Amino acid sequence: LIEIQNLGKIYDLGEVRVHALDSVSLEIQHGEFVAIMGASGSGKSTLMNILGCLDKPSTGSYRLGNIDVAELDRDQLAEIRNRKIGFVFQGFNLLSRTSALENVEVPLLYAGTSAEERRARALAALKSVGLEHREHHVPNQLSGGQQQRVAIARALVNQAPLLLADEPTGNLDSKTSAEIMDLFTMLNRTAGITIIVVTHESDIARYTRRVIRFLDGRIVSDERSEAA
Amino acid sequence: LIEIQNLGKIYDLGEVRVHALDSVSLEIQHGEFVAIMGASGSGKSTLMNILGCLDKPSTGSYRLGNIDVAELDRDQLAEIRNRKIGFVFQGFNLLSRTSALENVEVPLLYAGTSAEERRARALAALKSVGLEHREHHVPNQLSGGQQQRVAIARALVNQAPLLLADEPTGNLDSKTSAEIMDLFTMLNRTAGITIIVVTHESDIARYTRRVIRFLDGRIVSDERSEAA
Ligand SMILES: Nc1ncnc2c1ncn2[C@@H]1O[C@H](COP(=O)(O)OP(=O)(O)OP(=O)(O)O)[C@@H](O)[C@H]1O
Ligand SMILES: Nc1ncnc2c1ncn2[C@@H]1O[C@H](COP(=O)(O)OP(=O)(O)OP(=O)(O)O)[C@@H](O)[C@H]1O
Ligand SMILES: [Mg+2]
Ligand SMILES: [Mg+2]
Repeated sequence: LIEIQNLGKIYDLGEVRVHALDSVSLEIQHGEFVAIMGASGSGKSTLMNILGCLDKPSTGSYRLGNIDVAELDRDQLAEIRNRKIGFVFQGFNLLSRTSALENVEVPLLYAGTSAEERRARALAALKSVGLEHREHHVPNQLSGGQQQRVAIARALVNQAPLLLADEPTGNLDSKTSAEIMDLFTMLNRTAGITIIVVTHESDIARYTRRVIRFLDGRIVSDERSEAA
Repeated sequence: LIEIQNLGKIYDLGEVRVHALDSVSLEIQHGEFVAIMGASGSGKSTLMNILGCLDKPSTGSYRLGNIDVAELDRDQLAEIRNRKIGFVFQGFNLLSRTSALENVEVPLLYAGTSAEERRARALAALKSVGLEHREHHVPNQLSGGQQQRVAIARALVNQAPLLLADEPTGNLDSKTSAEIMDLFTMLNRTAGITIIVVTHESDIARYTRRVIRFLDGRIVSDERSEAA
């Protein structure tokens, strides 16, 4: 599903060039459940943004489902982002003036679903993350962990085949984290959704079957295991 | 230092009233190092906002250093927030158009420090969290964990006697988290700074000498221990 070769990302800030990613190559098959770990600033979110078609690499190539992403125009990239990929942002990126329910409905607007179906599917997604009683709250009326769960529900509502989650449990207590990881496990096993989770916690990585570690923009280890 | 009696906080949203805090009473002495834990949505950030004089309770009282906070006017509250309290926000709350260095300097502007001293102290604070090479980056040029560390540095730069940190390690890898908790431990032991940390992780709570647990807006347990 994902094939990256010699990927590089350089931020040019005038006097300084930051090598956020340096010659990264990897393959991820359909249906895998992968954890990405590594020190703060080691390039994990930068990689996730490229995988999610939100950013372009400086060097190297990225093929998604056999399509060279560099060849796509803006409309085609928007189509992929809305239909093929669910993305949980490290900073949530919720719309601050709209309710939890409306935030979760946003990806469904592109699919041309009817208003009743949008509402029903968004409510189901909120329910799956334990938030059905907060649907009308706007983000600043929600706790940090509740905002994070709205971002997760929004990433799930389109049932996209690829789920990219950048530290989805950073603001959640252990019981709620376990519920979210059980949900991801079920989606991976029953719906075959390919899932890539960035995490700092080994308790979370334990749910996956492969752990890729980054340091200074490079992959330093890539280990497969049987999930518990 | 801190004396809270029968503290309550109700959010009135029309048809629904959310009891974010319900009859909370507790005392925290000078020099304590306390962890606050509990499920997502259980009231931790709401309590921290009241302790930090950023919000008022609906019922009950809060005495800080023997002053009844309800008696203070807006200027006196601003004075306390800037001089007596360092606050690490769960969502960081950095100014998006100013650099890491300028963000960390903000609390020093109120103290009337000279420009050279402000810069030197802000640089020292950034260095203490491992960010001296990122001083000119603005927040969206920083990783999630780097933004979190800028928020920590800003909370430390005034050397305030009370440090309130709402999930300060949520976006940090384990090595960087340990460095931050070692820093907090040193500040608590050598400078006598009273520290209250909201955390979801028992590895982080282990650095403290007292753990207070919340559930549905109430304290359900309060245990002291000897730190490792
Ligand atoms: N402005 C508001 N209006 C209405 N309800 C609110 C508001 N702010 C918070 N709440 C509600 O109050 C409750 C407590 O929120 P709080 O932010 O204190 O939780 P928390 O313990 O910090 O959670 P987390 O661990 O997820 O950060 C939540 O159920 C939340 O939905
Ligand atoms: N727009 C930008 N301009 C300049 N440098 C940037 C920019 N975005 C990120 N960086 C730098 O690139 C490096 C990698 O950032 P990235 O966000 O990928 O790290 P990360 O592994 O996700 O870290 P964390 O675990 O803290 O979230 C960091 O050193 C960061 O300072
Ligand atoms: Mg990141
Ligand atoms: Mg909170």
